[in-house]
Amino acid sequence: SHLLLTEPAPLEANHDDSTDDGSLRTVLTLCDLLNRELLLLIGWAKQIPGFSGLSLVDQMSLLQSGWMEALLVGVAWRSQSSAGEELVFADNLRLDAAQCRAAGLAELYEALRHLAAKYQAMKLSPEEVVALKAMALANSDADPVDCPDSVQRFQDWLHEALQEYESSRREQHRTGRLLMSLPLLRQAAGRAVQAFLRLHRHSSVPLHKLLLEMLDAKA
Amino acid sequence: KEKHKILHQLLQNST
Repeated sequence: SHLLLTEPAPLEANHDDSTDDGSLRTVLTLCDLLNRELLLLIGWAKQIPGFSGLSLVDQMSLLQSGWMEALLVGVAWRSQSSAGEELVFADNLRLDAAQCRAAGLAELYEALRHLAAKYQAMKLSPEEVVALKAMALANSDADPVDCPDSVQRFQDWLHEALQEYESSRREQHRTGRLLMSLPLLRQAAGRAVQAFLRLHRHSSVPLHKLLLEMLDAKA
Repeated sequence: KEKHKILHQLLQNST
């Protein structure tokens, strides 16, 4: 319930109109949205119980490692009931398979639609979505870790909170099923990072400073 | 840390 309260309201995309190239416009719009979401995500992370108690080095490591996974939980969640099998990055930024392909995001599209379908089949509750998002960050396998015991405790707290929630719903296998969806999330995030780095390096798509800094940390 | 200046600053700012 604490995580639900601190969950930021969804952002709207600011549609780019600096170019006539439709695909480039889509990418620029998406990158601007991601940069703003990233800013919110960092503020959000600080409100997860236990996060601010970690060393600054570990806070940085977890975010540098897990930011894309944490952001994509929301995208997959919003995309799950999209009739046209779109990726719903924002209410006013919905990309279908063809648009993703044209923008160089075909592989990301496949992985995220797979994840969205999985979330839909599991009928995730909002509580489970925010728990997954926090766990993606806590479980980001940053290496090296400055204080492994503190990071472990942070993970254990979140795991306990999720288990407590599921046992109140008498769903014995639910926690395990949620955790088993994390590898697909990591795969999707890996594809997203590769796609945006490729767009930046090979197609010279300009990126905002924070987004570039976080992508570079993953490179 | 120099390389990750923005993240570092954002984390150090109070919430």
